Amino acid sequence: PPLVGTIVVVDPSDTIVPRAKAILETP
Amino acid sequence: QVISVEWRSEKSLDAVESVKSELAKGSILAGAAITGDMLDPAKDATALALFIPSSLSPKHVRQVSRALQQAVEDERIARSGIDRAMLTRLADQPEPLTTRISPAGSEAKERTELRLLVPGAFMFLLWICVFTSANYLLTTTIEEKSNKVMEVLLAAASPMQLLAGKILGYSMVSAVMLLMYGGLGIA
Repeated sequence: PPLVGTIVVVDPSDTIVPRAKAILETP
Repeated sequence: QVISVEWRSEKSLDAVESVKSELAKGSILAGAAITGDMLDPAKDATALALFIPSSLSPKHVRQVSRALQQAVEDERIARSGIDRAMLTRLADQPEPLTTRISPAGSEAKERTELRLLVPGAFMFLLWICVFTSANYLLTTTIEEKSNKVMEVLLAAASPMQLLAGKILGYSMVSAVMLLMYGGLGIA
């Protein structure tokens, strides 16, 4: 099934989102 | 697989409660909370809090948690200032190249897989032989009982002799099968 939606990351450093996004989108 | 995920970052840890309520409403896919301590390379890696709705499939949970775990690991390594490639090289254990030396002094390469494979194959062969012969024994006994051959045989021998003979006969058949397949394998 497709993985569609919004993931909210509570992260004071604001560094995890770009990394996690890149990892999840890498096949 | 289609992956179309929007990421949103919240700076304040107070937002955790609002993330939970958004999950309950079903407006978001997942939520996670990362504290500063988790990203500190001087401290032990602690568990990150992941919030998911009850409907999210285990596969999607795995994908999201793996991405977050990997991201935290990458950030911790980046903050430590160590090159990731060097870290991988340092943590890589050298593979032993084992050589067996016989009392006569001859050398032979150790093949662990082969040492496990050969007994495994023989065990499987034995299992096949036992199950095949047990099945034959059961089928033929039922067949002889149904077409009255058993009654004729019981006139000449006792039930104990008949069954002992059958078991002995099928044991021999199994032994022949084992020898044939085993011999073929060794050859």
